[in-house]
Amino acid sequence: MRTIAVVNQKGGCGKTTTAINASAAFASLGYRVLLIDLDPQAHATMGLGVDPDAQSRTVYEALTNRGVSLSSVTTGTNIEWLDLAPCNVLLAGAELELSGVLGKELLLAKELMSVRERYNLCVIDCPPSLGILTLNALVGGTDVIVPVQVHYYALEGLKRLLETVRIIRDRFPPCSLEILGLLLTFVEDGTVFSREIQQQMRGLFGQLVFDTVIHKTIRLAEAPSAGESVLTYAPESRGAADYRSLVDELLSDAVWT
Amino acid sequence: MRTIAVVNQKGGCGKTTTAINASAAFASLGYRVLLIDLDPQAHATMGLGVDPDAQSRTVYEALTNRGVSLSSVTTGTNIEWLDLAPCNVLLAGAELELSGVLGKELLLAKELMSVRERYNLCVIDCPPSLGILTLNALVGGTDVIVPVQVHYYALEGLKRLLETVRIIRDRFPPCSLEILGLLLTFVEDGTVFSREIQQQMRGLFGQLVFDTVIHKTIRLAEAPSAGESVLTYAPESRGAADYRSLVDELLSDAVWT
Ligand SMILES: Nc1ncnc2c1ncn2[C@@H]1O[C@H](COP(=O)(O)OP(=O)(O)OP(=O)(O)O)[C@@H](O)[C@H]1O
Ligand SMILES: Nc1ncnc2c1ncn2[C@@H]1O[C@H](COP(=O)(O)OP(=O)(O)OP(=O)(O)O)[C@@H](O)[C@H]1O
Ligand SMILES: [Mg+2]
Ligand SMILES: [Mg+2]
Repeated sequence: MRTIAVVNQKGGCGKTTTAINASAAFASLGYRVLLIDLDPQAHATMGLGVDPDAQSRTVYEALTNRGVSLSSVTTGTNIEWLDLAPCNVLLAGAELELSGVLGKELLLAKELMSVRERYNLCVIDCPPSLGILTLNALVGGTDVIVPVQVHYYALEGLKRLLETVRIIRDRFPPCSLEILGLLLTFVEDGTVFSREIQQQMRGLFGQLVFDTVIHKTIRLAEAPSAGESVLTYAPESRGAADYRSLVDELLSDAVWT
Repeated sequence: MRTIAVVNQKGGCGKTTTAINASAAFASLGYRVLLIDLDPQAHATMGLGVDPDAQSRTVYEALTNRGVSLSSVTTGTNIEWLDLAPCNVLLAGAELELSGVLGKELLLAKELMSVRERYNLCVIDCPPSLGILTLNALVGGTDVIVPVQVHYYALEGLKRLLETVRIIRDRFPPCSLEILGLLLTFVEDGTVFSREIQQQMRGLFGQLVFDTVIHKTIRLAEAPSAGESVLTYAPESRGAADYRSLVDELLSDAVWT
């Protein structure tokens, strides 16, 4: 079961939007997908129309309670073939609670065992930090997508993120974490500033940057308020086309299952 | 010395942009301002043209090393009357390092004593989390400004943030933390979606929402790449006008020093 962690410690760069819409695009092609909400803000949960506070069992219980498996906290969504492992604000306590626990970075990896027969693909939405939750996603994952907002601060954090991925690979064999790519987000074709930063990114990272970029569009911002992915909220929109294009690009990689 | 914490656990909602440009606007009026970068991403530091990795002593040392005072890590900036207490990625270690320390939420409050004779105003840029660094800012601060991006997820996190402020006030007397206001950011007058969320915010929070809003403008996104505040980078721009208007609105409050 390929497990894609959507990671960037920079806030507001499009992680949740990418996690939801890429998952939905895979599900629309018939892949059985599990989206794991690993951010205590629970935006992936809300963006799929699920009430975080109405869940009696969430990712938090799965990580901290030995009697609760990840498989038992999954729930269906309004998207066929897409399940969700929701979270809520309780997960914020996990960071502190787990800080003394031996093997704390491996908890999600263990839990992923309980679901890998049920799904073809798992996507993990991470919080804007490189703390214990994101580390769990990186250790448990097989792949990483890094949404990168085309703005001034984009580059700075990337160096540290790529360094963290390297460290994880060394310290947790047989972790074979691969960076699938850097996904440029909030792209505005009309502005010089946006084009310059895009060129700079491609100049520095070459093939690591996806050909697909996600343009800044109103429909992508609106879809969560309808509790839907953009593919159902606005199927003809540029946002929908962009995320379908991302999944096409991912599937065109020969190594994909 | 009024100490304003710029707080919101939501990523990318304009905390750093507000911390830099509000500080610059106060400094342009002759206030002696200290901007404290409390986010290990060091965006406030970079946005003022200071290299985080070139600093031998930063906020990290001031918080974790008894021999280093906050006063000793301050540095001048390219803005008259504005000093900076920079940080860099080392501060990311503080969260874990301090987790066992008794009185860990009070460290910044103690350090602020060492600078209060030198400045009229202190502004603290916080990371996108409600962890130990933000808690230090809330316990050490006298006031809070909450930048709120006019997007779907805006409301959810606010409830938790306002709850946290309440808890801080109860647990750390004589903390008298006041919320100066909610600052709507990334406002786009032209879109229905943006207007609707603005109305919703004002409907729910009334006077707590600043009259001033910060419009989404290219100059605000570009200014950090020049290492300047928008007030010098593009003094005639709407972004500059918006932040001057915010400071005017703050100063029109009779209780201001
Ligand atoms: N391409 C886009 N066009 C317009 N709005 C977008 C786009 N991508 C994301 N948004 C909106 O911008 C805001 C931030 O995006 P998102 O929540 O996906 O970022 P994030 O990286 O998950 O943030 P956080 O760091 O807080 O988890 C959201 O309100 C989202 O709906
Ligand atoms: N009003 C605006 N118009 C255009 N761009 C903006 C505006 N405000 C902020 N930006 C840009 O959007 C990005 C996010 O803003 P900023 O860094 O201030 O948010 P933040 O809340 O500090 O993020 P983080 O949670 O990562 O600390 C930055 O690249 C910034 O330059
Ligand atoms: Mg998110
Ligand atoms: Mg910031």
